[in-house]
Amino acid sequence: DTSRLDSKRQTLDDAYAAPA
Amino acid sequence: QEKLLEEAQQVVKVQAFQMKRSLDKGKLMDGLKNASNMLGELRTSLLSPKGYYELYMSVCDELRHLEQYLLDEYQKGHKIADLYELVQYAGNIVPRLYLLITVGIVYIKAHQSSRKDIMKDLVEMCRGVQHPLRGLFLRNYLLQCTRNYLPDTEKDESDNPETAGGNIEDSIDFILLNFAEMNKLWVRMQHQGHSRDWEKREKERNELRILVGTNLVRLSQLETVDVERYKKDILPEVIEQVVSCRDTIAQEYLMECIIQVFPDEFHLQTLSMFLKACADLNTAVNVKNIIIAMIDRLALFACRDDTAGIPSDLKLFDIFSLQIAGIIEARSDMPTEDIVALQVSLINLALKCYQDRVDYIDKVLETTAAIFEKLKLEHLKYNSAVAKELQRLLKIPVDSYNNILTLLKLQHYVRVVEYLDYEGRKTISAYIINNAIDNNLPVPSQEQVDQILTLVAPLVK
Amino acid sequence: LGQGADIDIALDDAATRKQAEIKTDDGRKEKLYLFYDGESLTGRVNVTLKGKKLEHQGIRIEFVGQIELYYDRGNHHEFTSLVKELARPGELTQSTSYPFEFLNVEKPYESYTGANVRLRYFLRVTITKRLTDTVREMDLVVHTLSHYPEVNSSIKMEVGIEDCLHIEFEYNKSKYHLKDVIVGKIYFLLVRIKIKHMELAIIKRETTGSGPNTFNENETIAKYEIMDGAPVRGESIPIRLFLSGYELTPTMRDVNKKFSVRYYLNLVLVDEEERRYFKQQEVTLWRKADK
Repeated sequence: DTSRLDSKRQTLDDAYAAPA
Repeated sequence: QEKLLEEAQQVVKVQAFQMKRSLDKGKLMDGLKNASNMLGELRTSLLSPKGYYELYMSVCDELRHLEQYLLDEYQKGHKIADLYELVQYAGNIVPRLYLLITVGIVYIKAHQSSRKDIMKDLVEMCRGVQHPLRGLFLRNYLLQCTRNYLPDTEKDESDNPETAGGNIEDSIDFILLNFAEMNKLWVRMQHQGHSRDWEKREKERNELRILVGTNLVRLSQLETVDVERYKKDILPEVIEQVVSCRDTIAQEYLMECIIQVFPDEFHLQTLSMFLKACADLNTAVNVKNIIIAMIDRLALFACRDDTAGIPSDLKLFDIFSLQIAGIIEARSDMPTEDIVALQVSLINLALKCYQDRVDYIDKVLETTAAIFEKLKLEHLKYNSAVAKELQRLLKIPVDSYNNILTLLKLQHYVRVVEYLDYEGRKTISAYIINNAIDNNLPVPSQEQVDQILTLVAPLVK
Repeated sequence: LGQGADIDIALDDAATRKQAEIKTDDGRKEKLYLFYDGESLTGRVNVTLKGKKLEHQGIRIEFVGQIELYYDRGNHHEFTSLVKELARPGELTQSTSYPFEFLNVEKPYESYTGANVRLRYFLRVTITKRLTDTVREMDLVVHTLSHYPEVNSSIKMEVGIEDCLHIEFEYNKSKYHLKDVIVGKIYFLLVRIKIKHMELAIIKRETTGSGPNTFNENETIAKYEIMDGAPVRGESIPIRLFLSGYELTPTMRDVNKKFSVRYYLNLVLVDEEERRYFKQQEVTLWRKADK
């Protein structure tokens, strides 16, 4: 079975945040 | 840059030639190895976006040959065992994912596997490329390859889960996820590199905007997407990404893209949602242009012979009027001339879509006067930006009605004129009088004469 | 005394028995007959005379399993040894063929050729003579099979460097068969370094000797790039690594108290200045029976 593992959804704030 | 690109193109050319030769001899493993070497050039960090784009286009041309070869093999009945697994042996992620997408498409075209599962897998596995430029082009490749193969039906047409084709919801999810990831990478580009190169980077980013916008185009091409689906499943998600990204270039482009790619019938039913989002955009975004673009678009729609026009139950003017008021309230640093420009667009909308509604024009004038009163403005200098915009506003009803008697019905017209300085008021007065003379309309009553003379008081006094 | 003889060992099931590849100690690969624990070895030993006669002190065949440590080449540690006498002392006047059988032979360990140790199985025919014996060996390869583990928990862990980089990594299993797929993900909790890329390496560690004389030899079997570029917090990067693309052996722990072969997944993040941040995790590899 090669199905991907479920992943947590990234928040929009994190997605668009400037690199820290 | 030219030299770097030339060198990379040369490698692509050589590897592509060897790939074709290997495939002609039926040596698939060798062909894939050559393809992988060729794709290795897309791992470069040395090229500018423009150069990378040119390299990418050359590589895509060559990958089409590989795709066609594989498809021919499947269609001849020569099943290539575990091809989807085979290409995942590649050690470097960029070549691996380009090959995976290519094979995935072959599987979809040759009905080798569940289209729905492949689409989902490809769009998720692309997460591995977090480099903005390389990630953008990779996902663009995914979008281009799947362009004619996204499921576009209400229900899945296959009974067999192993070859499930998926339905329209799967296509929407696929494109929205790809769009969100691409927008994220595109916005992230601004943070790459030194702050002194920021302007140059923004210019380069602008050149790449169409890569992100293509996702919206793809959504608009789905035939099964009706206004309900657009309203519930598509626009809220797109707007959420646009507002959350807080990036000026992205917001300006994407809001205009939404207006351009989706049909006017959709815009009519989602106006409040769209305009509310305008209020939340970055302060540097020119919201005025976005709103004017939407108004112009809908005004054009209203005038077209081949459409039903604006539905009678849709109070378009009211919606725009209310939402624009909200936007002006929310964006306290909007330049005054932009506020007036929005009123200009409202008047244009009223005149194009509701010619008989003089009260709409008066409403706009009343709103304008209220805004100026709130801002404590007076005697706007003749050649200032605000004054110019205000004069534009005041001339529109004159030109549209060509009837001074109709103009007199606008109760708030004089009030707005009063905000100009002497020069401005004189100009408007002369404009009104010249229009009246040109149209040769008799003034039947003394009362109306008095009203006219009051209207053009700067000339009279 | 006679001019000697050629020896040839022929298995009864040579035509049907599978072969498997194994590395030789000089780095080449050769294909040998494949056996499993408990299988019998039957066949014939063909002795072809070179001259008119051959005087000998006896002819025998042995089945041997032994461990050779390269730093101690003189000493071979035989962990299994079975002998069959084929001929008593005498004189051969013509080429002769002798049948042999070793029934239900125990083969407790897998054949292995490594950097500092070799475990091999072979049949050895010896014609004992007064001066120099004539010896012929035939190597075999043995694979050890396991059943699917009853408990195969995933590996999930959070690791980090304070204020710098925190990740949660997850691999779907702790025991993988040799044709298995490592499915996993890396979730970024905190990213305050400029990451260039991330890779997953498979490391083989061969341990020989014991106590103060323990020697570890690490070999990177694979380097598999799983991420290109720099993520931000909340990013989840998928892993899918097919093991069948690599030359792996099952995990071997303390084989005959002489050596071990263990495998590790090494997750490596490389930053813009080529600094490497890594987390190593042991996994167990096992061999599954073919369908």
